[in-house]
Amino acid sequence: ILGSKEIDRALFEELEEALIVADVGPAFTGELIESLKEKVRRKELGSPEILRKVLRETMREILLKNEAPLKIPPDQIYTIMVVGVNGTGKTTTIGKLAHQLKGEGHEVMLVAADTFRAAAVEQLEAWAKRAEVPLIRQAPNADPAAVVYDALRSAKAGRPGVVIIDTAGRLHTKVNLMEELKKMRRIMGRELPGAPHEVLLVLDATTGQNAVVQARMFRDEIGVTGLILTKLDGTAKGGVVVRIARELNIPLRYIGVGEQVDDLRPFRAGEFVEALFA
Amino acid sequence: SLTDKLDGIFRKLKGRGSLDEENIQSALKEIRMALLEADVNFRVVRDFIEDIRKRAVGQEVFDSITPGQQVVKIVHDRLTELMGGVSSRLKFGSRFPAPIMLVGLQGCGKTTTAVKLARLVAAQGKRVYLVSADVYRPAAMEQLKVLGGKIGAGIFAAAGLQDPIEICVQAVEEARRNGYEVIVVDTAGRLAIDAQMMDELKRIKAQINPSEILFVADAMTGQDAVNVAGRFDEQLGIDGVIMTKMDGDARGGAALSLKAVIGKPIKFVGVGEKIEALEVFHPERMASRILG
Ligand SMILES: Nc1nc2c(ncn2[C@@H]2O[C@H](COP(=O)(O)OP(=O)(O)OP(=O)(O)O)[C@@H](O)[C@H]2O)c(=O)[nH]1
Ligand SMILES: Nc1nc2c(ncn2[C@@H]2O[C@H](COP(=O)(O)OP(=O)(O)OP(=O)(O)O)[C@@H](O)[C@H]2O)c(=O)[nH]1
Ligand SMILES: [Mg+2]
Ligand SMILES: [Mg+2]
Repeated sequence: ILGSKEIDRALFEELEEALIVADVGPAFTGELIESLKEKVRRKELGSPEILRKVLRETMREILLKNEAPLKIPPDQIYTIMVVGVNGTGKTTTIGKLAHQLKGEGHEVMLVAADTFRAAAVEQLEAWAKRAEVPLIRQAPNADPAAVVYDALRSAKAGRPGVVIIDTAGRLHTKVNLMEELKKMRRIMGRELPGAPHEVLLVLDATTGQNAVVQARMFRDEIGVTGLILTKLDGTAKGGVVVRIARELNIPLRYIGVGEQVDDLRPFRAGEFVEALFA
Repeated sequence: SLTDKLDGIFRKLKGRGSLDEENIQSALKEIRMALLEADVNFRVVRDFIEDIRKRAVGQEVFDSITPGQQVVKIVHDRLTELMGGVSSRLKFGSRFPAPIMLVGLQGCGKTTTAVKLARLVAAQGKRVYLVSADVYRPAAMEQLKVLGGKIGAGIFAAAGLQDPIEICVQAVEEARRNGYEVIVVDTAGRLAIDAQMMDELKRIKAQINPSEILFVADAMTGQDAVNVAGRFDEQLGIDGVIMTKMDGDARGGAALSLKAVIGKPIKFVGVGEKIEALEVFHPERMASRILG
């Protein structure tokens, strides 16, 4: 982005545009810019360079508060439910996560609880093969909660490890589909106290302000304990995650940066902010 | 609502006979905010607000509606005009079979939409063939096969073929041999900045000469919509857009951004996961949705 030579209106306009086109959102951008202007009025910022640095630092701090990698305790059955709206990258991300966790020494099992979408089970099956982990599946159109119930029974009979559950994509506005997830949660909790230990919401970085609505709804309806932001290998910046960190306090776990099995990275606040302004 | 906010702004200012620069200024700020919240692109908003200012200033204030309602009407009508005015019909041209190619980013709904479109075309009495050129995504071809099976469309069996271009060429040939009038081509999701994958689309286009290249866009797409669509249009040429997942609550500002940047019409909207869930695009409904 073009650099302004002094702290003037053009600089604030340039920064406002950079934030908005990064999907940070107009209201929150307004707040960030206003707080910079206030610092300028109090003579706390001497130059454009310092101003830019302070803006990056402010955003990094907001994200850092929520930067929290997944910590899986050993010697227990640790269940992860993966949720989100249609097409965000849940199934692919599960494949990547399985591969990563296996590499870290965990036993991993995948559960095909998307019994609705065409070839969803086959897609997860391919990923299970790629990650070399077992998959629990049932006949098409089976009750997703029943698949999860069976998977937990089977997990409890075996060795401790991580159970990752793939669910069907669903819009947060569909009450009956959100109810289906709630039912899945209840069944998990009854079958294994503490389950689900992690509910990962997968968000697509190309999504605009609706991502905040998605995060809020999924959190309010079924509880969300972690976030994964996918498709950051594209040109979208995923700036909504700054709003989500500030307004919803959901731990930021990973980012997806491609379609291959190792295109999963831990969420890093500093790197994220650098990439946003690149 | 936006109208309430604008009414509040105009109420603060003493009643005047016409909309002038000063009372328009705060109103425009509110409208700009609403459009950005709706994910309309930053620069598209800037140009649009300037356009509205020119249209609104000097307009007489009518007795029958509030100034707030009047400004919203100006904005709503202009949005409708910008996004509309073009036919939603598919061009089949003189090719036989007429290839309709679907392209777009990963996960936006191409495969599902391919079958929805095939069903729509079949309902018009044409024999439709389907082909998946997606050799990358696990079970992508199976997905198209299962969905396509529900409408009884002919589906190309790629068997061992691994080259997307070869698959498309053979599928068109197979469709022609069997008297199909339209062939819907589902392509793999890809990034607009992936040169190799964009080149693949160009090569498919060169070989099968589509009568329509439709860009499939997710209704919840944010500011990046213009970058992506712009690149697809520059490199490939887009004839129209299908906006998916409109059954959600995303405001869908990308619809305005796309039209403003690539100038091609939104022909259809996806309104659900079922194969029947495809509707014709209504610009006035989209305008209301964007304004919130
Ligand atoms: N470029 C890129 N593509 C991704 C990434 N993550 C997933 N994808 C692609 O996004 C598309 C959708 O991925 P899926 O894993 O099927 O998404 P999903 O959320 O399971 O979809 P549904 O189950 O239908 O809701 C696929 O083409 C993936 O390869 C990523 O980080 N980068
Ligand atoms: N609610 C809703 N879901 C949709 C709509 N269109 C597609 N979907 C869902 O979105 C998800 C992705 O759809 P796909 O057809 O696999 O998307 P794609 O563009 O082919 O994905 P890639 O091939 O991986 O790029 C699936 O869960 C679909 O059921 C729609 O209009 N509304
Ligand atoms: Mg999936
Ligand atoms: Mg597809």
